[in-house]
Amino acid sequence: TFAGEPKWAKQVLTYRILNYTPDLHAAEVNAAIKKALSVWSHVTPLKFIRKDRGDADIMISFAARGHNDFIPFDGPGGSVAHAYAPGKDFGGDAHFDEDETWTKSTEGTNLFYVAAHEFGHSLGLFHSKDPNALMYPVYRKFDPSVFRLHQDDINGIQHLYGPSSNTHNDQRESTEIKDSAESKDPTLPNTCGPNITFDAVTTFRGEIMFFKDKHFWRKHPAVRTADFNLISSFWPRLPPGVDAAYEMPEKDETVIFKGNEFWVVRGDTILPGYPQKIYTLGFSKDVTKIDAAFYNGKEGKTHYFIADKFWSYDKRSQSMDRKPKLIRDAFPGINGKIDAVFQHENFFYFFCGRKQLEFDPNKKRVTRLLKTNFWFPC
Amino acid sequence: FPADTRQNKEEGMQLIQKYLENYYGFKKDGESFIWKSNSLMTQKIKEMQKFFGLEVTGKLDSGTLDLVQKRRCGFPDVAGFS
Repeated sequence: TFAGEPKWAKQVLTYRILNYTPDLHAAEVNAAIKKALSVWSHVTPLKFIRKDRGDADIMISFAARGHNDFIPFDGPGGSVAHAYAPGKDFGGDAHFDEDETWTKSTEGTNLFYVAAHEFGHSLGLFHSKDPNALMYPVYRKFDPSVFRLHQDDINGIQHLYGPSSNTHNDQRESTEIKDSAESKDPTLPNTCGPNITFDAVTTFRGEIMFFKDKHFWRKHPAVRTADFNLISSFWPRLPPGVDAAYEMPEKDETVIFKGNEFWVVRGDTILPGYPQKIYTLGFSKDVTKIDAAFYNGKEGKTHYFIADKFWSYDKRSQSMDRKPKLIRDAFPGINGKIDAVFQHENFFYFFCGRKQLEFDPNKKRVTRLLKTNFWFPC
Repeated sequence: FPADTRQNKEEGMQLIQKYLENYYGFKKDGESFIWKSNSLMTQKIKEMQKFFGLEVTGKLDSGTLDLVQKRRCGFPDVAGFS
């Protein structure tokens, strides 16, 4: 431990990834950081919650050379990262040298392994003299698939925070950390793959949110890269594989549908009283799920798409259509079931399987046939 | 010494000095110091060799030089860092 044994007085700590290395997919960085923190939460009562905005106990960033603290990095090799003992401001923060080549393998510098070491500092551990301990200061190649926390590390961290509350983690055992669920996925969805389809798409506070299984991408139209998150990292109670989503910007609310239920969220908060059943919106009882939806602020209408038909809710008269209309009648060129739809500037974008159709509501026709991943830097 | 050996020696000395400054709180006293009489440097090398379980010679031997070139955590190995 450090002189004076600084440690966190609380057991639930927050962390925030401030920026990403271009060496890895954002999702791979997220997974490596999450797994590195789980190394310590497995053997202590500590829990880690990720934040995407505001302050956090452990602020994580990538930088090269001088980076606003008193310890500039030294280019490739040498010092690869550093972190600060528990405390306010810089306390707990972890900095990674962007001049390293960050990887998730034994090549280059393995991000998970270095991050697990640095978070040891963030929690109050000093360097170990034991060459097999994680807190040994010199970087060594290791098998990333099975990671073994050494007893010396466990002794140190449990001296500060006590053992894990779940009994099966026997302190004498070295703790093996299997790849966390996220990186166990046979394949994380790849937006640049030829077959990418989306479950739902919506605008979201000036960005566009693309939902797929248990993840979503956030993409600002003017920014090249997209941020990739677990749905549960934003809304822990929301199920994966949503059906539809739309935003009502003037209320700063986004409505998300799954099966015969829907939730209303504001930022990363689910508003109280949700989920509610979708028939409360005015659908006939035989409607059990919707495929897609979007809100047209100019008209004051929300359109809900189900198979080859759609329902419209008029905000002004506060009434839902008595019966659905055919999609192709109101949106010529859009035939059959759609996966997702959103409005961007003066156009509607319909996602049908691997196609995306840009629709001009003024000309009442499809103006462009686009790839599904048109919005991504592929 | 042939030029390249002397140069290697100087490079090695700069490496170890930088390493001890970064991770062992070594402070160079004055602008120039005479290697042999600099007991602080020798003491710091011994401290580092002891930490890493190397033979404690106080000299810049190959094992020590090899270690200072490895990637590592940027945090010092000696307490008292604030």
